[in-house]
Amino acid sequence: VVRAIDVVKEYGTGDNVTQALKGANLNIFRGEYMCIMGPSGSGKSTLFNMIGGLGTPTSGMVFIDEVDVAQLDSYELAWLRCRKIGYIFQSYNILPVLTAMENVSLPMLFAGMNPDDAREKTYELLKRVGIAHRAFNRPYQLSGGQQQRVAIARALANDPAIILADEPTANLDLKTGEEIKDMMKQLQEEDNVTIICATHDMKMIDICNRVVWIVDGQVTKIENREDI
Amino acid sequence: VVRAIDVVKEYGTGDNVTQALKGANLNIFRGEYMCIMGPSGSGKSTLFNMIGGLGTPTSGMVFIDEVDVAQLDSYELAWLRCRKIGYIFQSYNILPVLTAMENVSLPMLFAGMNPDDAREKTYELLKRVGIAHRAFNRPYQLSGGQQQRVAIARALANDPAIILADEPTANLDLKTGEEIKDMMKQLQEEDNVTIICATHDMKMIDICNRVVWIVDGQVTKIENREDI
Ligand SMILES: Nc1ncnc2c1ncn2[C@@H]1O[C@H](COP(=O)(O)OP(=O)(O)OP(=O)(O)O)[C@@H](O)[C@H]1O
Ligand SMILES: Nc1ncnc2c1ncn2[C@@H]1O[C@H](COP(=O)(O)OP(=O)(O)OP(=O)(O)O)[C@@H](O)[C@H]1O
Ligand SMILES: [Mg+2]
Ligand SMILES: [Mg+2]
Repeated sequence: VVRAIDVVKEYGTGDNVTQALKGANLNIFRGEYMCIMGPSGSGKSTLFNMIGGLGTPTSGMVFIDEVDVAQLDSYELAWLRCRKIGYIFQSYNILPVLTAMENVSLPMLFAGMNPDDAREKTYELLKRVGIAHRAFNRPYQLSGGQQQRVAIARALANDPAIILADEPTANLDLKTGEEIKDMMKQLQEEDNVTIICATHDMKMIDICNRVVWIVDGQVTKIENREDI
Repeated sequence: VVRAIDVVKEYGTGDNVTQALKGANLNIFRGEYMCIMGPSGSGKSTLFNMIGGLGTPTSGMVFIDEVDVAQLDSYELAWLRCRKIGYIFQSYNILPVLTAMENVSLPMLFAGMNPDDAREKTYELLKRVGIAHRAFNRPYQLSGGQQQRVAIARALANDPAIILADEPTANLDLKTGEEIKDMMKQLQEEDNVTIICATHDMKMIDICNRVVWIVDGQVTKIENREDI
């Protein structure tokens, strides 16, 4: 469902070029749960941005459902990000001026859902991640892990076919992390959602199908979880 | 070295009061390595803010070296935060307009160090946390874990007697996290630094002396690590 071919991503110019990705190759199958591991600074988040159509590779190609992401016009790209991919950012990126409720229902409204349905569905999602009781708080009023859970709920807003989760449990205690893990596994098994998860959290790896190792901007190893 | 007595912290007013802390009691000994654990939203970061003099309790008292923090005037408080306590925030709080180098040397300059010494010491700290090669990048150019390491280096800028670390390894891969763990242990053993660490990262707990459990704004249990 996702194919990355020789993806290179450079930042900066002239003498100051940083090569975040140096030719990443990856094939992700529909309904698979893939974990991406690698040292800090190795390129995980950058790879996610490329896969999620949130940036253009310096070179190389990314295909989602066999469609070359670089060929999409801005409408098609927006549709892709709104409907097909649910993105859990490493730094949450929830809007500070909106409440938890508003943050999660916004994508639904963009997708054309009517406000009443959106509100109801949002409430269900907030319950699912255990923060329904803080629905009307803004991010600054929420703890780190509570903000992270708002970000997770928002990623699920439009029932995406693909979830890109960047360290989704980094700020969660073990118990809450377990709940999120079970939720992700359930999404994969019951809804055939493809989950791509960058993490160093072993319990998230426990439930994946394959693990991809990325070091210094390149995919160095791909193995089946059973073999680890 | 730190004493918290019946610390209550409420946010909001009228009907909308959130009780982040409901009477936290804690005694932390000099040179001790204490881990604070608890569910997401249980009050860890709030407790840190109270201990670190970054907010005023709604009621209750905090003593640092037997000095009632509430009695300090703004100069004394600033001195405390600048010189005595090194704070690693859960959300890093590194200044986006400054480079890594500038972020880490700023507290040194505030403390009166001359710029050349500050630059040199900063470089040593950045090396220690493994990001000297990114010294001149701004936060947006750094990965999540790289930003976290800048925050850690900054906390060490003025050789604090107390380090308040709020999820210091949340975004770090296992190897880098190990290095940070070893560094903290070394600080405690060689420099007798008092370390108070909120975390759900087991390896950070491995090296602590005592574990404090906080649930729903109250300290529920304190145990020696050996007993766990
Ligand atoms: N806008 C940018 N400008 C310059 N360099 C960048 C930029 N964004 C990322 N980088 C660099 O690209 C490299 C890869 O970053 P990336 O965020 O993908 O790493 P990561 O694997 O997600 O790290 P972490 O585990 O710490 O989150 C890093 O060295 C980072 O400093
Ligand atoms: N400014 C604020 N206004 C209202 N409520 C707040 C505010 N800051 C914190 N809270 C609430 O106080 C409680 C404790 O928050 P705190 O950040 O201390 O939890 P925590 O233990 O650090 O959580 P986490 O592990 O998720 O980081 C939470 O329920 C939070 O929503
Ligand atoms: Mg990252
Ligand atoms: Mg916290």
